[in-house]
Amino acid sequence: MNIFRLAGDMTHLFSVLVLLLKIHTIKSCAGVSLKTQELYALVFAARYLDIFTNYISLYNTVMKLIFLGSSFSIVWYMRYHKIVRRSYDKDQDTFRHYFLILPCLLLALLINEKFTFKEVMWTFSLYLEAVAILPQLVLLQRTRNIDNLTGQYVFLLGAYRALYILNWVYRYFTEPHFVHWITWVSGLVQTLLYADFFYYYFQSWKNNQKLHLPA
Amino acid sequence: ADIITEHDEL
Repeated sequence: MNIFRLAGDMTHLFSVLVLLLKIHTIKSCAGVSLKTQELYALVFAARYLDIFTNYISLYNTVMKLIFLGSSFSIVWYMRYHKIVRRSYDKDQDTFRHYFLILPCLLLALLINEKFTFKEVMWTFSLYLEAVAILPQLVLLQRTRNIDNLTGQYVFLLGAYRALYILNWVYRYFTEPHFVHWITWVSGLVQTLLYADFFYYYFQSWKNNQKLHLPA
Repeated sequence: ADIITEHDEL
């Protein structure tokens, strides 16, 4: 494992911790898209089908369990926790996420490395992860006062994707036969979706102003 | 192992 991959995983882990911190201690999920969180839960469920059959390392298994557990518990908090769910901006979070799931599934059935159930589900999870942030970005645009934790959560998620790209570049030059077009293209698409957000995030940081995305 | 389908990333 190289430094970019480790940094990427840690950034991903921090993003989840920031979100759980907000939900668990402040008992608020204001500005957080349940649609995006449900998509992430689906992404991890589809991708980690091999969790008990394909052992890679203890690190890998533990991280998979953390991402599965955290994504499903965030969804549970936002849907069912009697205090947290009151702060959910239901009327603003209107992105129809079902419209993302079906095209991703069709694309995974058409474009994959191997036509097996696990491989198609794995590919589906990559395509879905690439677009899963969209409901969250739409909600951020509609939110007048984006609080710091929500802004940091999205920033950390974007940073995780950027670090994964550096990891792929590194692996491409250091490992023989390391070519994963599906992973790379969907990962690149995913990272590009954050470009706009990054621009405004750094502007607000530079000018010491509250983060605000123009509609 | 099969290089194409080995998924060692998260």
